[in-house]
Amino acid sequence: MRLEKIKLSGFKSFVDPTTVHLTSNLIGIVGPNGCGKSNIIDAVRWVMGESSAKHLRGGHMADVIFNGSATRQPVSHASVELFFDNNEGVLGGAYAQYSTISVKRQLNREGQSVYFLNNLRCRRRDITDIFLGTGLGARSYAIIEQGTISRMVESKPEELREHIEEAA
Amino acid sequence: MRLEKIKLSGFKSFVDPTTVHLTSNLIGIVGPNGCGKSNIIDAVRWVMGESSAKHLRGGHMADVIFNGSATRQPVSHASVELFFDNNEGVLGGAYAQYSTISVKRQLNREGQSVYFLNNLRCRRRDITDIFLGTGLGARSYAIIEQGTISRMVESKPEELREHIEEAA
Amino acid sequence: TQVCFKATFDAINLGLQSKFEKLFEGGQAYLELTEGDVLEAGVNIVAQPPGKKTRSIHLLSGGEKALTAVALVFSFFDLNPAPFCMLDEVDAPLDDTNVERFSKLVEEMSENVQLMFISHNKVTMEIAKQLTGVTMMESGVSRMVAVDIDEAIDLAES
Amino acid sequence: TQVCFKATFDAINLGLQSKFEKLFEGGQAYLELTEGDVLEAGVNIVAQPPGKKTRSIHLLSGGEKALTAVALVFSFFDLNPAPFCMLDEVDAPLDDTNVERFSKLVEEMSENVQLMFISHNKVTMEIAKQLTGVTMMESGVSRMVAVDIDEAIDLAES
Ligand SMILES: Nc1ncnc2c1ncn2[C@@H]1O[C@H](COP(=O)(O)OP(=O)(O)OP(=O)(O)O)[C@@H](O)[C@H]1O
Ligand SMILES: Nc1ncnc2c1ncn2[C@@H]1O[C@H](COP(=O)(O)OP(=O)(O)OP(=O)(O)O)[C@@H](O)[C@H]1O
Ligand SMILES: [Mg+2]
Ligand SMILES: [Mg+2]
Repeated sequence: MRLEKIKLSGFKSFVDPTTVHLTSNLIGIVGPNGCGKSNIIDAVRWVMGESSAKHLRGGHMADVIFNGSATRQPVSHASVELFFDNNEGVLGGAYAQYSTISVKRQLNREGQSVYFLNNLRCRRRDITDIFLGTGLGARSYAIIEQGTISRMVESKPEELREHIEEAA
Repeated sequence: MRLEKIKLSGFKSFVDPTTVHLTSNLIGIVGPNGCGKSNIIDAVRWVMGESSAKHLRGGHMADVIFNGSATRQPVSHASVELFFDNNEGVLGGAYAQYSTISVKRQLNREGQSVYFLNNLRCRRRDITDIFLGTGLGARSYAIIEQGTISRMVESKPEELREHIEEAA
Repeated sequence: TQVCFKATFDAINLGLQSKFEKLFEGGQAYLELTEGDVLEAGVNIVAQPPGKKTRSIHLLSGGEKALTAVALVFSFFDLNPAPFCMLDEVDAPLDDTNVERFSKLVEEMSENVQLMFISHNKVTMEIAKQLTGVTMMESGVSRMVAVDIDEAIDLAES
Repeated sequence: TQVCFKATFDAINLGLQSKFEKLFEGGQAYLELTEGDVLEAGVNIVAQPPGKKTRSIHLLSGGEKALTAVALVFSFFDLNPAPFCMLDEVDAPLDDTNVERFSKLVEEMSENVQLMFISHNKVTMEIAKQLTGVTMMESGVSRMVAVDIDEAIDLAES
């Protein structure tokens, strides 16, 4: 189940519709400080259902919507869509027969999120269900955010236990 | 008031008596991961009166005493001494007339710390008093520990106020 | 369930030991259960870089902690491989030797896991099979740009 | 006292603004008091890298936060210079351009403050007037060794 591309529009500094194409198993994302690299990681966690603004460096969920720059006005919506190659049928359930699976989330300034699975509207729960058992998710061990790598080994015994239980 | 040298013995990985000579105003401390660079910073904060083992990456204060390696036995004492050039008379009080001021702390496995000022035994309070008004101290803004630089700008409004009050 | 947890615990433990030894070229690391009932015990990680006799993981250096954490996270992947992994600047505290060892392990892991990493480090960038750059030519507006290794190095420096 | 706090606040504020503009080559940063009585109000930091319109300091990137924090800490020194300053790997999240700007500012600060920094970065190492190396030839045992810039680079890589 490879991630093929990430589409962002109005999400943090990615105001214009932007596609990140992922064409191999070993991808390096580079660029100067502040150009938007970690924002891509935030986008992936957000569309997988991250519901805490703090965990996306914001105060309110609407903080992920592009809020303007010296040359641009703020916009009213943020949208992120992930496209998975499901040719090996890893993602199960009702979507096992699709060769490509897309998950999308949109947000407006009122703080209302709408989720889509292959462009059909669904609940957040349907998105998180899709990833159950894959080890993926907004808070998965599979996504290590900037500055947090040492935290793993310094976590309390009960927290480390939880991580192991999740991986089981 | 320049820091001229730091003597360490039995402190963390500095088991043998070691002197760090500081001969300029712009000093770079280098070496591979795990060789002991941050331990030097810990030593300075410790002798200035750091009383929380957690803030020295330990569980108990005795954790700062060299606890052995593949080739060495643990030792029973840790000692760190700082030597300041006081030719400009910055450090005041009773010690204003000394051209060199040394502050030393020793610790045994029972957790007992002894402090010395110019080799005369004194209380921890006498050490912290010496630095009052200089902006220095175990938790001073002047010592930025590894991984903590961003914390300064992310602190709560009341914490940032406290920092400013300390600097006043 | 007790059997399931213990099996998971043992598998991750084996993975941790082997990856730690690879990253540190020696030493040892393992997981241990805290006291009490297996169904409720916490999990502690013990890590000893080669030649050192550490009592507590907290005393390790910034670079040593990062490397140990990488060994632990990657051992989760051996057990139950999530399809992809995203690493945001985990090599920041590593010296050049450890960046080399880290990047070798990342290359190995990418045989079974789709790995995306963000890095400012040229050695890490060099192992990428695909490099993608992010720029802000217009201030405050991010755009993607295809880059090769030389352009990536320039981009990271701009 | 109210007068004293406000005077300190204003001085640090000026220092922050000027150092931030130096480190970011533009943009603006300042401190603001939260609502209420000056004697009790909290202090917020507002920072806008050039061309960006940020609402919250939390949204800034890892490198931007580090640089802003350096500007703030150094402005404390202008006001009430502690005799020395110790920086442990504060350049870790910075790209090459920002490491250059950071190291230039460190050089300037060292005219009035004794600065000791720990770094794995060769550009930062090059500004040092004295370089001192730490090694562990015998495992687990730290020793000091005098180094010049080339030896420092080798040492950091061993
Ligand atoms: N809602 C938003 N609207 C516009 N810009 C935003 C928004 N949220 C965050 N940003 C901007 O995104 C930038 C941070 O991007 P990001 O954290 O991805 O940088 P980065 O490439 O990871 O940099 P570094 O290498 O320093 O970690 C900040 O400058 C911030 O102002
Ligand atoms: N009481 C102790 N006895 C012996 N060794 C100790 C003791 N306390 C800490 N150490 C060792 O000191 C080492 C850490 O040193 P330090 O944090 O100074 O490294 P560093 O040079 O800053 O590395 P990095 O570049 O990764 O930050 C660890 O390997 C740890 O095991
Ligand atoms: Mg980042
Ligand atoms: Mg360190």
